[in-house]
Amino acid sequence: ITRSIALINQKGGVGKTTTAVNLAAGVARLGKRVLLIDMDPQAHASLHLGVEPGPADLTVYDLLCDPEAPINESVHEIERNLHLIPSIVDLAAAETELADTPNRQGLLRRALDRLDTPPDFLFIDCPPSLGLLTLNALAAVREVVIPMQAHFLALQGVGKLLETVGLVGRSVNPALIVSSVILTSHEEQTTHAREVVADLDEFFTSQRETETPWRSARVRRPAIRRNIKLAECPSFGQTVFDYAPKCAGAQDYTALAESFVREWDAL
Amino acid sequence: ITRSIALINQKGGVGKTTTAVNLAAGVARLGKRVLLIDMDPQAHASLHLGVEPGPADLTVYDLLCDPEAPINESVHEIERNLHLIPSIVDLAAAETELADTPNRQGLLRRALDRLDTPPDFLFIDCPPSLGLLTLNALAAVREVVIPMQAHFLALQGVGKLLETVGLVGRSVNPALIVSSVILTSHEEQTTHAREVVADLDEFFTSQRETETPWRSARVRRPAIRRNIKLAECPSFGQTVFDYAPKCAGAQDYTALAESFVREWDAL
Ligand SMILES: Nc1ncnc2c1ncn2[C@@H]1O[C@H](COP(=O)(O)OP(=O)(O)OP(=O)(O)O)[C@@H](O)[C@H]1O
Ligand SMILES: Nc1ncnc2c1ncn2[C@@H]1O[C@H](COP(=O)(O)OP(=O)(O)OP(=O)(O)O)[C@@H](O)[C@H]1O
Ligand SMILES: [Mg+2]
Ligand SMILES: [Mg+2]
Repeated sequence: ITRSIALINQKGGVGKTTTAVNLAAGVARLGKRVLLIDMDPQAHASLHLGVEPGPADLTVYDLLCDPEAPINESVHEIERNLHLIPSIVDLAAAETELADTPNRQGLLRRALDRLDTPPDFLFIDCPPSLGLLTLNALAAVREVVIPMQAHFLALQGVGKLLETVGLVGRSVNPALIVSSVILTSHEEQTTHAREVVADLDEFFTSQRETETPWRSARVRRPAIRRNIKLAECPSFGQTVFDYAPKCAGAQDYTALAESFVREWDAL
Repeated sequence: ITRSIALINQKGGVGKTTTAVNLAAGVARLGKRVLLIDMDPQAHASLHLGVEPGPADLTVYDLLCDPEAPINESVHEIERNLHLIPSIVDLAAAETELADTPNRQGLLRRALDRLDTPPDFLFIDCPPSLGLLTLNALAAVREVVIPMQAHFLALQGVGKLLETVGLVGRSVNPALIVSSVILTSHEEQTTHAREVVADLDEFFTSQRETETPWRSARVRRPAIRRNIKLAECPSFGQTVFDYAPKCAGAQDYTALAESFVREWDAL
């Protein structure tokens, strides 16, 4: 069975793309077959992996707009075990273009049903909003992971995000859970970061006895430390493992990938 | 005449809100009458200034949805010379709700025409997208300022942003220019940041002889240095000037505000 994960946070710049790309690559390096889907019109996950689709290439935009689109032809092989379905800037118009399409939240899930070989892990990178593209990701996966900087402003949106997960869970995707928060660009030495993390820990602990989709969610350790090599590697179209395999960023994402694979093997 | 400025960058987390709030406050402390408008459904600029509107309060959402809304009653006085028109999370639905409204890009501009006393400076904080809310800001101001982290991924969207400014300039707002880029969370010591800044400088210099709205744009100096106090102050509902007046963040935003006021006085 595929472990399907959407990386979501409507707060901008919290490391959704950096985590989607490097975690997907980390899990692929550990031998699992991974598919990464870029649902952001900025197409940064695609760019990060050196893929810039032309007008003739199939992208996520085609999968949403055309129920007959041959999804298997939209898959790019990045390296052994790592595949990508890229995005394109046209995707920004999808929200308005699909406004009258019935069941438009399920367009991605129905496209994924047509995949030849389901992957072991599916990761979806989302834009900084809770609109149609993110709703399609929420309807298509079983698990939400929240990348987050330990800053006050980033903390504010968590409530609204959980509310949206709950709505999708009750309507189109009852299996949906929030599994974890991943701390990104983490600066452990600041009091502010420690306070925000303490707030998060306390909140999720208080939810253990509830019936919510986030009752078993937790803040994952270790955090991803702030490390300029993670900001540099996209400019070479490479993951952190290819760009700077010994840097702290590569170590942190390796440890994160190992924890995801260990959990999957234990299922 | 009002100097009207929209802070725009569809890339998330680049310091739009932090700059909108602290630059507006800095300019107000120098004696200019300032109005800040929060056009982001996340309502972070409002929260940063300690304003959380209730269901009975007038917000930007009302101004867009009701052409008769009394705009002067939506203005909150934050401190001497600094006023805010707050946002609310309902604003996220405006894009779909207003899809059939004619001339919907001009809703904010028409509301601002009804202000009793025009301010000296108008700042608008925008969401991380180039949708209807940002288009309303572009139609309402004469000047775009681009907050930006000197990272590769943030560099990618600049082309699309300038393209959008050009479109609005040719259709509804011929006076619109891009005046400057403000570097935020700046880490001058990294080679990556210096390379990105060099790319930006080179691009804008190459545009000097063109007829584009960004022909006179430049990267402003000094940059706003990365400084954890800037991430802490929103949790107290305060600007950096009230929270930590001696920190590097307060110094950098004071220098930035002084350069904006000097230019205005020189006009
Ligand atoms: N651990 C890290 N250390 C240093 N820089 C990082 C780290 N993680 C991400 N970055 C950089 O921070 C910026 C924001 O990260 P990223 O673009 O992945 O966030 P995002 O949530 O996907 O943003 P958006 O909301 O625009 O989609 C990028 O320039 C990225 O290169
Ligand atoms: N100079 C700085 N030093 C340290 N932290 C900063 C600085 N400027 C902003 N921040 C923090 O970085 C994060 C992103 O900044 P901010 O929220 O202002 O960006 P934004 O572009 O408005 O984001 P969004 O795209 O979500 O609207 C916030 O947590 C903020 O507190
Ligand atoms: Mg992203
Ligand atoms: Mg903001």
